Amino acid sequence: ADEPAAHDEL
Amino acid sequence: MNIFRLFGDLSHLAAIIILLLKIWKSRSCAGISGKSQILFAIVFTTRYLDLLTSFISLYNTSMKMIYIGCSYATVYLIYAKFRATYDGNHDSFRVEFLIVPVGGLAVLINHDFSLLEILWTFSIYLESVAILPQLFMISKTGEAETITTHYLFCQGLYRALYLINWIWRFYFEGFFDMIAIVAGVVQTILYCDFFYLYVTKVLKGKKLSLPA
Repeated sequence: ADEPAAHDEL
Repeated sequence: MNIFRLFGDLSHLAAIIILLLKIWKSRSCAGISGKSQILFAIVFTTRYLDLLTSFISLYNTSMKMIYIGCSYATVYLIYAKFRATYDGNHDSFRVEFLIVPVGGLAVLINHDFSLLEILWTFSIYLESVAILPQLFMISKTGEAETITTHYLFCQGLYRALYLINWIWRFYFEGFFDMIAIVAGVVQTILYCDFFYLYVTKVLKGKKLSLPA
């Protein structure tokens, strides 16, 4: 699984 | 969004509000580590710069604004408004021993060598150790007010719930972020000693006091 482009977590 | 992440965020929000109200209502920051609160303000500032660049959701944006606002308000109350009640002698943890290694690590190990990403990584690593000055202060004073222990419990529970959220997201979405997970595990482990004291003492109505 790739890392997130934009971090969607707080 | 899943239930673990939602309750993790609500637990984090509760911790921030409990602390702010405790200081505001009692007009005192006795027993509170100002250094930890400065570190948390740095964590939120460096992590939420993406408020300026990307919009995820209303929930995401509003929670980030609340976290940043409350953390700066807390630092202001400790170092300005109720400065006279700040226990600087016991809040003596050398935070430079945290910031420098964390800063170095963020430059070495990150997902992308861009300014925003390095600052986000710095914020993730810093958050995992940001509570150390507070735990150190409690070990020096040998005790903590009960409301402070509730604050710490919510603060510790939030990242523990995030760990479950990451298991959930890996299983259902195939998503995982190794940097956040490793830092989150370290962060939660640092609370284990406190969790034990909280469950065995505070939940039984006793005051949290350490063998000095």
